[in-house]
Amino acid sequence: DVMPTLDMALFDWTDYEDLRPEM
Amino acid sequence: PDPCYDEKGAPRRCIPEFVNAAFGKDVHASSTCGKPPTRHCDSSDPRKAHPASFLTDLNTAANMTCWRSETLHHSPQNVTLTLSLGKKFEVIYVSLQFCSPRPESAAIFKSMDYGKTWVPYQYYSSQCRKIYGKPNKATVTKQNEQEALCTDGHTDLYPLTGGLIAFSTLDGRPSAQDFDNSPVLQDWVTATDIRVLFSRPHLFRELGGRDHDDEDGGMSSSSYYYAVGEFQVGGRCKCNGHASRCTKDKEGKLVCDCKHNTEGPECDRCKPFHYDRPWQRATAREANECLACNCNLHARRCRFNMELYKLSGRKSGGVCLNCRHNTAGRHCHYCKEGFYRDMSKSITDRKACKACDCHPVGAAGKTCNQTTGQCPCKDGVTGLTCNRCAKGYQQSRSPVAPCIKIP
Repeated sequence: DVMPTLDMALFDWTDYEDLRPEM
Repeated sequence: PDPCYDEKGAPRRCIPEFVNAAFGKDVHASSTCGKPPTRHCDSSDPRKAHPASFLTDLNTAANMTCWRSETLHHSPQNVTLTLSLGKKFEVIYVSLQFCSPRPESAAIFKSMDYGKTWVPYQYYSSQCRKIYGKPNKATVTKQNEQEALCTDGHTDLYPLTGGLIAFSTLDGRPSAQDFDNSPVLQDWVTATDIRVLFSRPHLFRELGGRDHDDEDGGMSSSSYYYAVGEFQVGGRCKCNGHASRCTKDKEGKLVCDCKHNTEGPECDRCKPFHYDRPWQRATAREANECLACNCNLHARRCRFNMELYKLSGRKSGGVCLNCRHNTAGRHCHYCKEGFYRDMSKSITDRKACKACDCHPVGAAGKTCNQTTGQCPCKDGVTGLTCNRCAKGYQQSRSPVAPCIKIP
């Protein structure tokens, strides 16, 4: 029962633009 | 078998053979008879020529060919013979066999820089103090063993022909017994060129007073000449114990056939990448071969660091430059930031380091554990690269806390 990998599209990048990795 | 390695293949000191380094080489004489021709000397007539090449050609007792200076008049005039050895040699002796009476005063010089500068090697005179300002047969000590001495030996008028001047560079020098450990004497015997200066002839009156024609016997009250049959320089090509022979390179220059990872005309430096310890001359006990830096096959260049060398107890001082395949460190022996060791591969394998590949949101940093590769995960995140939520957690919309406990 391996959990699914993190879905990048789910994250809200408002206020975290500097953390946003270039896709 | 290569004399530079023993039967087990271990490096050992090797030296080129002892030779007459002058043999067959050109000698420049400041004065040679025959031009204009005289009764006994004609440079254009092979039967009456006495060129400088006769100094270093093959001579036998029965067939001694002699170089001969011009007939000189009146006050003593300097006559020089200059021989270029073509590379650095370790000179053990210099000898001249005369066809004329020996000069009353003569000097031997050497150059170590191919003729740019000269230093005196030995003086010969029956008047050392007056002619050369040197005491006769001074005592050799450790303090002056790298100085030219003067002696009244080899200056006697007789024999009128066949007389010898022979200079042994190490004779009577205190450190000669421990030459291996005497950089002073190793320097003293090193020469690229030898110059012999005839400065004063014996005077006529010492020749029994008969009024010689100035062409015979080499001496008369007002004129004289020098004649030498054999000019020898005994020694070995200088290769600092790292070569057993000298050969001519593409340009025809004489160079050492360097072993022990050394290079240079005298094997006097380490080959590139072999800088793990300082270059040293080989000795009877230690070959002192140059050692390659250990870069685990991840670098092609390195440099030497004396501090590290001393810290290692004078064992290893090499520092690798530009480690490749994501390695780092003095020996390219660990993985650089953002990579970790793939323990299933040898450190020398191109794939020894694997990318951490830490998840940009799930991991708290890019650097993972060097041996396991585990990235530093944020709360509730798991996986080698921190790319998924742990059990009991679910993904949130916040990149700062990507996984939150399931209520």
